[in-house]
Amino acid sequence: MQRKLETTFKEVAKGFESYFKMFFGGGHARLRLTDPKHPMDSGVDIEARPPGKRTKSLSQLSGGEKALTSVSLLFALLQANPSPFCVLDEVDAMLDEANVDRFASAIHDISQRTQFIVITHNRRTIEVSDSIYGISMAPDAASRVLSMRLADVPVEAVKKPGSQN
Amino acid sequence: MQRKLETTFKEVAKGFESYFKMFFGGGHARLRLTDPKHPMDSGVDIEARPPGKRTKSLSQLSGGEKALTSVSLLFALLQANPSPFCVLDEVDAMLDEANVDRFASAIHDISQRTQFIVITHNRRTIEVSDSIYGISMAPDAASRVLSMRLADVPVEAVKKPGSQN
Amino acid sequence: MYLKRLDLYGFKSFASRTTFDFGQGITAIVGPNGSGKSNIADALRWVLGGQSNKLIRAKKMEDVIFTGSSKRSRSDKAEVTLTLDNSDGWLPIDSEEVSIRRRGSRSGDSDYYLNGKKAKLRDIHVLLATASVSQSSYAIIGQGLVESVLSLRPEERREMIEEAA
Amino acid sequence: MYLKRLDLYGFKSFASRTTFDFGQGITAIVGPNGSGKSNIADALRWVLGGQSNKLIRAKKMEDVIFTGSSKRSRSDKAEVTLTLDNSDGWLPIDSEEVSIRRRGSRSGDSDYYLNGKKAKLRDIHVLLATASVSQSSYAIIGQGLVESVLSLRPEERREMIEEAA
Ligand SMILES: Nc1ncnc2c1ncn2[C@@H]1O[C@H](COP(=O)(O)OP(=O)(O)OP(=O)(O)O)[C@@H](O)[C@H]1O
Ligand SMILES: Nc1ncnc2c1ncn2[C@@H]1O[C@H](COP(=O)(O)OP(=O)(O)OP(=O)(O)O)[C@@H](O)[C@H]1O
Ligand SMILES: [Mg+2]
Ligand SMILES: [Mg+2]
Repeated sequence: MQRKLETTFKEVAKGFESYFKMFFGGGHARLRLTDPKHPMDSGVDIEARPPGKRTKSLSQLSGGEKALTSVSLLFALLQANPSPFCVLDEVDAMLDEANVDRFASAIHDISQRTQFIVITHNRRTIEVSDSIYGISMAPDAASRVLSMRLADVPVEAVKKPGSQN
Repeated sequence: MQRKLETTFKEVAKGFESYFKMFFGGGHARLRLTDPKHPMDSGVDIEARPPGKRTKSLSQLSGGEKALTSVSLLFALLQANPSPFCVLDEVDAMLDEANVDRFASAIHDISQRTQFIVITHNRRTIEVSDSIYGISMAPDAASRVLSMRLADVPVEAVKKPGSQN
Repeated sequence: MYLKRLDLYGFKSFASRTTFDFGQGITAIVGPNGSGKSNIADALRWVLGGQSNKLIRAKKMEDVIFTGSSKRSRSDKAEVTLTLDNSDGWLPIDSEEVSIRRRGSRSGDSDYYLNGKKAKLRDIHVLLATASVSQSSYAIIGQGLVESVLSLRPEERREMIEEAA
Repeated sequence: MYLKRLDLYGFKSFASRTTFDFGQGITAIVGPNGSGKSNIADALRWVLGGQSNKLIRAKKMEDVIFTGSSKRSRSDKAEVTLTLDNSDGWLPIDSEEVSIRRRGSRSGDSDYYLNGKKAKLRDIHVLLATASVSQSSYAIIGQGLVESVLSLRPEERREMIEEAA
């Protein structure tokens, strides 16, 4: 049991570092056991620094950076022991365009082994999905559902860029 | 003092209802003193129901609905006693396109009397602003600033719609 | 194993019987604020035997049953059925499909059904635990909660990795 | 009265002396994740005598001083100067412009200056309170905190309205 935990921990730590570096284009990311001699009773600390920065604690990171750091750990867990499915509710809300793109590519890869349900307002995330459900609220206060294609996704449901005037 | 608080409370309550109805196209919104006989010791409760819905508590509202309800109270406070300035850091992150539009129009109106500094990734919010600062991170980990026009706002800084393929 | 279908009937804003067919890849759920997207994620958490009302924005059972509107009467109960594809034998049940149903009434009682037969909550939990499908903090990330894994206590984070072990 | 100019020097990621000129309307701040946008909001809160480290994502003074990088040495202190236009006499100071400066050193000390003359934190607070400019919970809404006004205790909400009275 301890052996299994240690193996999984190493694998998750490796995946965390690898996803973080993919999202940030480098940087430093480690998971550390607070008590390496007793992993079963240990805690797990997170060290994360975007490339070229020298921040000391996670709290100094920006909203988007925290989301990506969190998602890196999440994806590492999914890779180490593929959960059959994963539901993500607007986890990409704080990401800028370039990061939404990396996020979308990542879930696209992981979806080979894990089924995803993603609630999103971001176009790029919708583009990598295999199917789309559009939800709307009817006048009788009951939700209505439409199975959609990318071309059907209404403009009001998703965000616009600043420079396409 | 109690007189002043009661007058302000009535004004804020009126503004809250009015902004809520503007954002939601109707519905029910009230601020209630928990102890109307002793306003100075009273608490303030919020009742808010989007049109056609019968939800009992604020917790049942969606992410975007909560943001709009919150912003309605905030704007009502600004209107009742104009704070010289107001800083909003990505308060429009959870809003869909149509609501970002309403939000942008609202701050445009209120900006006659209150100065706004808004941090945003949303195009419509940027469109109603009078000046734009673009921030970027340089390789030496120091932030750089550019004063920009709307046309300069880089695509990566702002969100894209789903249907503009 | 993967999620094949999710049926909602009387669950929150889903007054009408609504069926979602999920493919093995990525399913995106889109729509305006307050349309019902997060309610779908809540339904999934709920049918899997979720006991944390806070995570599904409910204070009591009543909050997950369609409250009705001026145009439509309220529902007496909420019912969610999750159908899992089990052709790979991942679940220790001898059937190609496994259905889990949860029914909640206004009195606050919940009934569970496994492949149509009444079951105890405990049976559902044991089955899902065996299948590495759980309320694990990394299988369902709720709205606004993406950063939460960063603010877990170190011991809680170790537990998260233990779940993946 | 309105914010005229904000100077950052050594404050968080703003290693170089950086000046923002604010117009009376709406100023939008845009840019990629981690570029420094929220740091500007933190600087404004800090120079106004903000005492809550949590609200500016700092644990100690050191956290708001530029930490340096491999390409640039760290700063010894953080300095933020806010210049207010006072041509309407809103502030009880006999000058067209009022400047508030805060300087923080690594030892943890903060020095305040009002129009260039050393002042106590208390003087700053009294001045701002007189001008209805405060750390009021509705003048600066931090990232991820838009919903917070909904989860205040009813008494705290009444205090918020009292501030506006
Ligand atoms: N028991 C219930 N009966 C009827 N309607 C309900 C019930 N519980 C919640 N709702 C409604 O569901 C709506 C919220 O749905 P949900 O949170 O799924 O929205 P959403 O699509 O995720 O929106 P957002 O994009 O803003 O997050 C609320 O307007 C609420 O009134
Ligand atoms: N004392 C400091 N010295 C140097 N850099 C710092 C310091 N404190 C914070 N930072 C850096 O500032 C960055 C965060 O900036 P900020 O929160 O303003 O980003 P942002 O533009 O708001 O991004 P987002 O869009 O993701 O919210 C972090 O990458 C952090 O490393
Ligand atoms: Mg939602
Ligand atoms: Mg930010």
